[in-house]
Amino acid sequence: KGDFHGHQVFRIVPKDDVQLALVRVLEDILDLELDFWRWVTPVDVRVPSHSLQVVKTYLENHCIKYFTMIKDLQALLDEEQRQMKSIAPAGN
Amino acid sequence: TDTFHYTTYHTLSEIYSFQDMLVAENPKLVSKTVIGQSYEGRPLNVLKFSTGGSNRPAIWIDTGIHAREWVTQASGIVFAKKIVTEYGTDSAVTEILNRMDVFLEMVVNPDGYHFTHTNNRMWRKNRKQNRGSTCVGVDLNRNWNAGFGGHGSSNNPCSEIYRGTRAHSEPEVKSIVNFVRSHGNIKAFISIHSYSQMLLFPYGYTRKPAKDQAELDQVAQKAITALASLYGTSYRYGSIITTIYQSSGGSIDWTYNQGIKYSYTFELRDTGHFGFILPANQIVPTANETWLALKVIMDHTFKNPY
Repeated sequence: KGDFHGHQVFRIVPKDDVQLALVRVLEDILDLELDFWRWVTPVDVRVPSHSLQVVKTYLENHCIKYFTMIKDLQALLDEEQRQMKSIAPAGN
Repeated sequence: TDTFHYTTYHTLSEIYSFQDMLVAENPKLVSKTVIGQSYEGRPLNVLKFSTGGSNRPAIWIDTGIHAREWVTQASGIVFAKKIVTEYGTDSAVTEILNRMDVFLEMVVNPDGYHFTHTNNRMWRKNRKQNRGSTCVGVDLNRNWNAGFGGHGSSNNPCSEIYRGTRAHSEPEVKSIVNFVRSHGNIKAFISIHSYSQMLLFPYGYTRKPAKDQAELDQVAQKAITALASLYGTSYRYGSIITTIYQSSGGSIDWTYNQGIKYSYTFELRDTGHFGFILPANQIVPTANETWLALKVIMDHTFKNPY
């Protein structure tokens, strides 16, 4: 199974089209392996652990507002799995 | 299906079992049609809710074209159960089903959905092996013949919005295309996604307004008002290109161009904390509020034949 330990999801709030364009630049940097969950404002993007520092620095250097929506994606997925396993056998 | 757990997420086989149960319990109302096979050979099941007649005007609802949007497949299950429980008890649903059929495809992308359960929870596309690339999958909502290949889609197989080699190249899309064309009497086509709380109508690939924009806009406003009446969930609405962004090759642009006036797409609720990992306790509230909006669109379609 995919391992998402340390992956975070940022909610980015560009204040205008210029900042939105700056966020779009990130998408083209394949090494970052960013996964844009949604492109509407605000923008949500999954950031692998190896890209966290680069993306944070980039956003801060361009004064683009963001916050961490999900601190550890794998923790949420583990909880989702736990719930499915606890309910499924009895119900089905 | 009364004891089925609607408050948890389910595997593909559990969803398929649910479909068979629902048919077995309601043989006079529900039947299952297999409209094709996915790339990996899984059946593409569509539930038909019908009280009789042949080739009645119909409403199409689909969920799960994007694999990781789990709340959509889960909502599809709730909608199916609601249709059978509200037929005979809810006057609007009863009137609609007495004159029209409803088709519901709960898992448009079964290969992708299975993959999210077994390999990668964050998978979006189907599982097509792309020739000449190590990257897998086509975005099924960029593969329709409506502005295919335009802005808002990608020709890079490694992109999440890879459009595929040609319009309708993907069996999951082609099967719906064939079904819609052969049916010929579908009056509303509603495609359900998550997440970002929006109700959208054509177009996505062009700034040209749909010729029915005023009516589509009015119905959308009424629908999101009904949706908000339950929990206060606030939706944006409008054409795809003006409300989100340009996206080419999308399903409802194609259906609208086929003459299906009431073509809509939902983006279900966003609690602002979880994205695609919406907790399972949100499934039923999400489905319940969406159902109210769906009923507005279905009722308008029923009362405004064309």
